[in-house]
Amino acid sequence: HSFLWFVKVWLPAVKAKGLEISGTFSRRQGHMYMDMSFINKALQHMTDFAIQFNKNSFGVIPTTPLAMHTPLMPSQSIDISLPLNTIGPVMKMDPLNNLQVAVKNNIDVFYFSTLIPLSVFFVEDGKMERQVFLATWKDIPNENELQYQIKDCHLNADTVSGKLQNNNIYTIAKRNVEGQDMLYQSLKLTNGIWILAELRIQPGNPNYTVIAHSTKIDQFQLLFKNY
Amino acid sequence: EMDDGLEEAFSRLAESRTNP
Repeated sequence: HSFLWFVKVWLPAVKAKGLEISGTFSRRQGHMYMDMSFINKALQHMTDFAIQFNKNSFGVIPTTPLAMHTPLMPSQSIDISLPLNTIGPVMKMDPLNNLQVAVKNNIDVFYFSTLIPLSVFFVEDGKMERQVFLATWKDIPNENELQYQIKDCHLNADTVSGKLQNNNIYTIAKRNVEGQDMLYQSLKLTNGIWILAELRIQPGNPNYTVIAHSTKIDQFQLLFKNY
Repeated sequence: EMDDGLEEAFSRLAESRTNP
């Protein structure tokens, strides 16, 4: 299974005249979703719901309108999985994964912003051909590398590979040099950007090192969080 | 034969990274 991110309250009821929205993002069978719960904490019913996104770095837009066909009564909640795609207009946000959302109902229009986990953008065909991987790695200068420590991890290299593969981070090759496992990995984002990585695991050392190697270094910090 | 070459290339890469 792919990793499930924590559900967060995106829009507290006190800021939205009684409407509370909590949610998370997920990727299932090659599709992105915004999984949300709408709760009516007001004393009146709510109808006429609609959702809209501001332009964002990855061109994320809802694939369908919000499917809420019946009024949301006081104290009632509804779970909605909104399918998303990345064919919308692109505008670079800071941070890169920031998403600004507008939700309307019969009472008012409300706004919130949230961060989309980068892993939602890792596509299923992110396994780079081995020959292409080697050539690409050579073409990227070492200045385009960034290193990160993953602390307190107690899995072996194969388990790590399996877990990452479930999240569309693919191990292209594994080598053991002087007792240290070196995993060469690739992933591709929905916008076509490839990221190459080297993951180092030393026996008996719970701290792993991941070294990202890509021409697009602005996404590295987000990537490390996903590792 | 070509795949052997790739296997070796990855070994060389890993070694060069460990002992630059």
